[in-house]
Amino acid sequence: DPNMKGAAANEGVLANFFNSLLSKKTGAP
Amino acid sequence: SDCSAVLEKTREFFQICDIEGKGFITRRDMQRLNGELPLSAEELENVFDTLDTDGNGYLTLEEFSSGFSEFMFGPGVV
Repeated sequence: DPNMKGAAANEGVLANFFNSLLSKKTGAP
Repeated sequence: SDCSAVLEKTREFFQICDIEGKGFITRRDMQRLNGELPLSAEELENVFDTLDTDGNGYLTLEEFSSGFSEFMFGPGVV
């Protein structure tokens, strides 16, 4: 299913984005 | 509770993106994060498109938070 593939790829991008935000807030000063 | 902690984080992150405090995030706001986050312009564009579920070019807090809770808890838990 190509839609599932797209959703998975987007999930990775979102995870990357939110992880970056999380480490931005809690990361090194 | 966990739920309010997530809500608080959501608001915090929303405000990082919505620098001017407009109450929504535009594609341009997203691109401004290019220097702050280790994501390419293309990836940020992708993030915006993924979060902008109604495709109107504006990310509301609601759209943003449903994307965030999907990231936290997996799809279908909103």
